[in-house]
Amino acid sequence: FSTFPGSPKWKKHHLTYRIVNYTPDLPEDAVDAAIERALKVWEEVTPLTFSRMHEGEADIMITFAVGEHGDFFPFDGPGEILAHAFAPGPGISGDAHFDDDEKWTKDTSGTNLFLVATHELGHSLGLRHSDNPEALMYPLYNTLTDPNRFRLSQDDVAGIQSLYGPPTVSTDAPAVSTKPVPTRPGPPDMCDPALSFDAVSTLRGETLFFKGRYFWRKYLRASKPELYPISSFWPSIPSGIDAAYEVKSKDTVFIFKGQQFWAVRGNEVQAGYPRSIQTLGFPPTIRKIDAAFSDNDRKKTYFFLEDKYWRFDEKRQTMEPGFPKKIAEDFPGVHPRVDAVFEAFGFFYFFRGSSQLEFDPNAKKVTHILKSNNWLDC
Amino acid sequence: HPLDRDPGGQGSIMDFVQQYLEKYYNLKKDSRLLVRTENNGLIAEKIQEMQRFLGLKVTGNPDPETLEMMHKPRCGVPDVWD
Repeated sequence: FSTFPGSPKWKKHHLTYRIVNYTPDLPEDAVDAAIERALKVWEEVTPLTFSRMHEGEADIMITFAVGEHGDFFPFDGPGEILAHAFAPGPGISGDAHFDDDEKWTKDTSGTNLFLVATHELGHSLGLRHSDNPEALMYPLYNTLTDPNRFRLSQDDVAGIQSLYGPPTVSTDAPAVSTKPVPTRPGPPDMCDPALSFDAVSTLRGETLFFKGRYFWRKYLRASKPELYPISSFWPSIPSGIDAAYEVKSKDTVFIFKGQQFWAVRGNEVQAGYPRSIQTLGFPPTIRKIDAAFSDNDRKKTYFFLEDKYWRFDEKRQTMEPGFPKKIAEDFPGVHPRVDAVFEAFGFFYFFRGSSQLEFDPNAKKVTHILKSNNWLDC
Repeated sequence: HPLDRDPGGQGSIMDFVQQYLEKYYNLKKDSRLLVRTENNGLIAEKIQEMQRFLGLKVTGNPDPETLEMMHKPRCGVPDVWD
């Protein structure tokens, strides 16, 4: 990534924007939605918040225009230049202009407004072009990017956080906003000795550690885990999930929150979800599960709920009879309540608060007691 | 030299390359006079800079792959600044 000469950035964390006019290519609410979603992308990874103005001078003025439009950087008709934007500052600085000779669309049949707007707003916030082709801030429009599965690259996140830092609880109330600034917890500190996890799952050889709105991706060979907002991979998956596990034979991770669960393959949320956990065989009285993992060798999935566990037969796709059973009976030494669990190298790793228990299923005993975050190289 | 009347020929390609480099890679406009000479060092250097930035094979020439990338839709903000 790179920033503009002198690294100009906004001195305040609450910014205003105004959509000055609209393209005839899209309904106005579609333009509004694209811009709002684009701003949210940056909100997710910074302390910045945005509110909309309908008149007057906003920090970021958003305009559709053709040809020469008063800034000495004329647009060029259809193709090539799609839009441009100015680095943070007063007046025209921070503004974003879109070439209305393009065919702006919600999908990818034309030029996707959301993707271009997210890029341009990156400039409005102080990012210059990146030479990383994976980055949103790479200068060329990528027709292969699916706007529904869009996520910032680590390069983009590192770039914007080099200017504004990670998300924090915001205290600078906007002078012009009609609504209070939302307060959002910042990203968790992976080396916090009190760190606990919502859920842990494997995914295609990586291990994912979920916490609130975020998760860490841990590659076995990588030296440093990477933190991402859940929404950057799976926009429809809620934060604060209860449990997650991978069924390797299906190349699918199942994610649970409350009485619903989702299936994801890579970064695609599968159609037909969320489903009710009752479809797995849980009675309606079960409101949520605490943790789950799938024993991919034995084709069994274990669901942990308070001091009991249930076992699901992946071959027969039914809950096994005789369950629930007491956790303490079959997993001696494991806490009666479990936050998260996953399987690695033939061991089951149970998480509760800041502690982690390594359980040997063959010896049927706890073999190590670890800190929850020891997988994160802390 | 009738390069300007040679649409699609090497002359118009070099004009396009030069304009692209001026817009996005900070090629000074007064170097336009130099581009008519083949293997002009400044232009080749700028092409290499662009190729490196865009992740292309660095040849210093506007080869077909480079030209294809240059014709792709893009953001109008320059990639490099003075």
